[in-house]
Amino acid sequence: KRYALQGSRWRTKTLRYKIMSWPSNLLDNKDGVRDVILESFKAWSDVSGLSFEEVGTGSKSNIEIRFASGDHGDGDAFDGPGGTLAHAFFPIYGGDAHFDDSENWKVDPRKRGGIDMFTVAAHEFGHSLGLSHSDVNEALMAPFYKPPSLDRDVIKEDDIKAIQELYGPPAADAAPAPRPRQPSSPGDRQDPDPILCQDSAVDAMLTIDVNGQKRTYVFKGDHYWRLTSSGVEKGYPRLIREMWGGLPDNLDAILPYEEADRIYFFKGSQYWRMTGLKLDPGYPKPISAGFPGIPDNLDAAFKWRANGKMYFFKGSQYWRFDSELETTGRPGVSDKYPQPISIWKGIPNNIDSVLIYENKRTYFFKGDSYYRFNDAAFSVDASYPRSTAEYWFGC
Amino acid sequence: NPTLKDSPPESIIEAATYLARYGYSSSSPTEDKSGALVSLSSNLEEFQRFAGLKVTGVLDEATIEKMREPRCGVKDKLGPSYRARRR
Repeated sequence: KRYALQGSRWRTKTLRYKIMSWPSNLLDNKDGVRDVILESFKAWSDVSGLSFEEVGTGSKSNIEIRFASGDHGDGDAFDGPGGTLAHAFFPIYGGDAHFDDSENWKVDPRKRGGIDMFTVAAHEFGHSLGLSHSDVNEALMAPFYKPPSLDRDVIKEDDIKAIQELYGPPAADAAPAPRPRQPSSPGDRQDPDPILCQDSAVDAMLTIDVNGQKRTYVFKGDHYWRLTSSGVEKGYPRLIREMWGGLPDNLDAILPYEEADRIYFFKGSQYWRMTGLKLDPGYPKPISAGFPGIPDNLDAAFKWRANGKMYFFKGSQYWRFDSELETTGRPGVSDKYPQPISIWKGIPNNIDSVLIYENKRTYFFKGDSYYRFNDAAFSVDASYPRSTAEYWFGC
Repeated sequence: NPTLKDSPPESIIEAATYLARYGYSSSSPTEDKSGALVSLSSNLEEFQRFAGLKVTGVLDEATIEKMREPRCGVKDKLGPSYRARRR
């Protein structure tokens, strides 16, 4: 163990930060700075039980970030280009991080020269979280600046041990973290899937119980895939029509309804029903017949674990389907709906799919990104969206 | 330590200032010369160990170079003076 803990840590694991001033040489690229700061925090949330959220300068926060030069009021003056690049305060002293504005900061690691903001910020936030300097030279928390590695893989074993001693490992419910691609044995190796790694947008995703095992499937076009904890199962993709007896290609949405061991599949104005993984006879039926009040050509559907209700998404709106409306006692949609998707804080319009994964967390997918939804906070978790290809398809 | 005495005074001052800044000594270079020189050597050894350099206690080229590398401003050693200052 060569890392060092300063001795204080945050009591909460959800930390808010705000950027109080910006680097003078990047005032025309604040988004780039904002992304790099987010990525620097994400490097720590990926390996610990922490999560981070940026708030506006008018809101309360745990960590304040400033770019300042020379004597900037904390008794620790900066020294101009080179030398000291930045410093930060441990949690007991407030956790703020200050960066020397006289440095030539860069947000693109491929750019020649300059000081890589991501590397320095990830280091300083280590102090903001309670880590001191490590004497392991290659550790992120070693005191000396190292030119950036393009893979952004700056947090090393020594840093991980340190941060997990303070805040534990990522919550078990995190989506499968990108694993190194060395399989446990050549037999396990599944080459990255050309279709999903090329374009990771999906039609629909589904997690169901198959013979007591949780299985997660991806549907896209006329194919489907089965996922493992680190990517795509060998032997996939397969054709939907070969294995899902009679289901159409290019599905719009899938809604598992576990209580009745049922799964509903939606496409255009029709829907199919499966019971015990067998397609029920007499389907497809019109959506309006089985789900009165729900529109055709859906984007996504799911049964929300927080209240057991079925939700349907289309464009910028969503509907809640009640199996027993208070007013009529019959299945239907209350006249309060549709409502704007923006109510689901952080979820974009025109989503592709919603998945309740085996870890019981709610994930929204759109294009090549996905969002983990915090059911309790009713908002997307900090450090999302993330890359679907990287985290789910092992690309 | 003869070699240390042979170093040009500005690099001794520079080194002592650096070591004080990053928590390797509480004494600053202006204190009693011989005291500063003795503590400098043992503080140098501590810095060289932490920075992964050859531990010699001597202000050699590698050590001066390392001290000139860009770095984080937080001290490597958080002694009682650190806590007092921060409060």
